[in-house]
Amino acid sequence: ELTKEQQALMKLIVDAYNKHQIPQDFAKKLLQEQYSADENFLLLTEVATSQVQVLVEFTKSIPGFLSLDHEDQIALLKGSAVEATYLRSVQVFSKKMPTGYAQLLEERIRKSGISQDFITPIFNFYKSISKLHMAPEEQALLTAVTILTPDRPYVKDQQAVERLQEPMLDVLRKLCALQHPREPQYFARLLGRLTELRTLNHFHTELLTSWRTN
Amino acid sequence: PASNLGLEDIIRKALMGNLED
Repeated sequence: ELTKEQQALMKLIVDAYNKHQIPQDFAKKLLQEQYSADENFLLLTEVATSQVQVLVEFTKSIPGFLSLDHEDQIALLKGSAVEATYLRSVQVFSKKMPTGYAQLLEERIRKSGISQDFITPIFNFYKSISKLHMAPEEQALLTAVTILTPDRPYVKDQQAVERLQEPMLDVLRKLCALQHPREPQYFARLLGRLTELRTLNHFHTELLTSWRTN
Repeated sequence: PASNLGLEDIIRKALMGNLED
């Protein structure tokens, strides 16, 4: 069972995750309007910028994060922004959305000028993670765990980051056992998705470069 | 890469709370 402290930590993380969402206007724009390839590019860029801002606001709420070295805070956010954003977008593809929303969004991304070679692994990731049917609490905690990855480039005090990540991992592990009593491998599978995310992160830099060139 | 500078810029501003800049 979760201790009182762990329950409080989980509530704090989940509340912060829910509080900081990208503005609904973007979702409406994506749904309602027709765009040229250029406009699509601009809209996706705006969405990406907003996602990073939301990520930073969420991260500020993680207990202890703001007490880390300032440059380490930036290194952690820089290193995890792409992964955390992909995780956040999982909601779009797994939650019950208005009919056709996910397809429309997929269509927009496919028409954005990004090469098919990059798009396929992204959608494969969404499909594989959707199969896990993650609970909202698991998604919020997994995002916090991702952000607090000690071995990101340029992080100086890795131990300080580990000290923040470990309690999150403990809560997530217990939560997985409580919510999926018949799937003892569930926690391991969640962590496996993090490995997949890391691969996407490496891919993402190439994706951006090729997109810009186009 | 320029993409990383852009990202870092957004992060620094958001950490300082100057989203409007």
